[in-house]
Amino acid sequence: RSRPTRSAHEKSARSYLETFGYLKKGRPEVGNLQLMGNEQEYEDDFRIAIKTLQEFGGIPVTGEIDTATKNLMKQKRCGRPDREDGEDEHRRKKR
Amino acid sequence: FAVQGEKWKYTNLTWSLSSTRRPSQLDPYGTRSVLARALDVWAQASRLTFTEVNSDEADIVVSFAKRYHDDAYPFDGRGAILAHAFFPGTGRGGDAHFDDDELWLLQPRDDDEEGTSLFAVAAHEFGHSLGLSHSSVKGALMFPWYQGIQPNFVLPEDDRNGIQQMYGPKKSTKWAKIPYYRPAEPPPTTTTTTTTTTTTTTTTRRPYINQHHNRHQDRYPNRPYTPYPRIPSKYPAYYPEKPNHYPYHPDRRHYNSSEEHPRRTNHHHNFRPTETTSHPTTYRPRYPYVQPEYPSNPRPNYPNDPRQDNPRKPYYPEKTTQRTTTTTPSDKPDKCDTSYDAVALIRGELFIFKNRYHWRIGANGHYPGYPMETTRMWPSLPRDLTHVDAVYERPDRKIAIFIGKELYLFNSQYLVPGYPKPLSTFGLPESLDKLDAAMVWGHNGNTYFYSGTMYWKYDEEKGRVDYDYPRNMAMWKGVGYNIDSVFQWKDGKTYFFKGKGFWKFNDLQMRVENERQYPSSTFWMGCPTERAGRRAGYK
Repeated sequence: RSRPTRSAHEKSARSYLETFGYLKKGRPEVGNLQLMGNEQEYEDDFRIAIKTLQEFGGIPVTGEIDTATKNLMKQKRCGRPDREDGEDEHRRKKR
Repeated sequence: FAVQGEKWKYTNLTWSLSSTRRPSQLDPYGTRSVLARALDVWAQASRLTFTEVNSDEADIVVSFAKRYHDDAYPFDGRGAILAHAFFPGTGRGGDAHFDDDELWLLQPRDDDEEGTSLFAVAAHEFGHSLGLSHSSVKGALMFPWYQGIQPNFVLPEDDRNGIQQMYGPKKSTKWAKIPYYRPAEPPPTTTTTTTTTTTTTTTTRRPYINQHHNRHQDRYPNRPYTPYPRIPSKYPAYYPEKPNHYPYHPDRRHYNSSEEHPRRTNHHHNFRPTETTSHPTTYRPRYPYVQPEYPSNPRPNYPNDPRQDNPRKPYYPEKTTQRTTTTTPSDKPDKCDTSYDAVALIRGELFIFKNRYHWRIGANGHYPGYPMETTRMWPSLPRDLTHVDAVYERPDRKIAIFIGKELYLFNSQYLVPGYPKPLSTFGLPESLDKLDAAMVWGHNGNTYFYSGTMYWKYDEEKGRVDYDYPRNMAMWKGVGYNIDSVFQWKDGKTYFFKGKGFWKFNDLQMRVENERQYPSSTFWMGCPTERAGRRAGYK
């Protein structure tokens, strides 16, 4: 199976989501190894994170890195994460 | 809003602008002023207080830095990340870092889209310093994206709710300056009162509760007041002398310094000298007694004395007409052997009513001069008052006195306009002749009226009893019917009175703690046990 390519937008978005707590920060040294066999879950987590960001920011929830999402990620903001570590442990894990 | 979890354990926080990492482009004084305003946003909505100190050990240390600055959260130059702060804790807990690469504005400018309001960002970051996380409510101060600041900024409700949940709302100072037991204003003169002619020329002075009434500035508010006559005089100063004997009273320790009554070495509370004692004393019966002349040395009338026109007159409490008579009041109850008509805790003091008298017991025990006629304390009560039925202090601190089919409501000692009102006004039945007791039950804060075999719950807000009442007194297990009084004492317990005894009530179990009564006089009046009456109490 060929490795998926990641656009620059998606990479910066992923970095943004990890910085502000929407995605768990991955370990770069094993990042590619984890991708193999978990791609669907990888994509699902990313899409969910995008949706969560869009919902938090008050923009239309599409799950896609659209223009509104890009503008949101460019806006001036506080450096603290929006979702603190451990918050997911108290949330119901959605199917 | 989202509460992160950590919070400061105290509300008086200190803050400081870092001495080493100050803004490179901003005036430090202006910066501190803006930071103080940002902290004040939170202080106004909560019990937090902020004091600026000049120390890097303050709770909240504010610093300005660029890129990497000794924490795991480097800044990114102008734009994007503006600042971050740490949640409450030791060390760097509570500290706030601002990106020194940003174009910080101390004063907001509408035409500057590039600049960033320091006030807006600081207020947000200080929210983190106090324990708040980001909020998803657009418009909230804790919304993570920069929204600028509006003129006349007011802390949004979402943030207010968050900070108050953590530290509580700011304490109200509504009652802080209202003196204890002082009415706002006396009622208008249209209040109807019964007037009677007095048989003596002296007027009866009413006792006041925690009010000055005898000072010069109280009697003559428009006259200039000097503490004492600062007028030199060639005559010696005049000091009135106390009388050389006091009337005998069983509740008062008596001491005699005159030759007629030599000082005794054994002062007993109820000691009564008799002719059989070795001391050359004169038998002084308990009743009647005669008031001595005050003062025993009248002030001499010095001619041309400049102080004659401005004397400092000593004050002596006026005696009521009753005390100038030689007849014994026949209906004054014996505090050690009587039942009570009503018992109430008013302004933290215990008032016990019997017939037309009442006792008043404060923090230091019994007040002297009691029992006193109830009409002296509340002059608007009927002059021919024989007894009261029930008394209680309402949650609004007004005093409700039930007499027969009417309620007298007092604001301190002043009758509230419109009163007395019939009991039927409050939803009680027309056929009800009187109440037995009334109280605000500390267990649930509700007001209850008792009469005979029934009781009602009274809604203070609506001004009437609830619709599904009356109910049977049997609900209050152990006190039976036709109680005399009930009240909640300072210990939070409920006490029911009947006859010469009382029960202590268990609010949780809704029953008396002990079926047998305790004698009232021993517990509430301080009477010796042997005088409390040997009659078995109610059971």
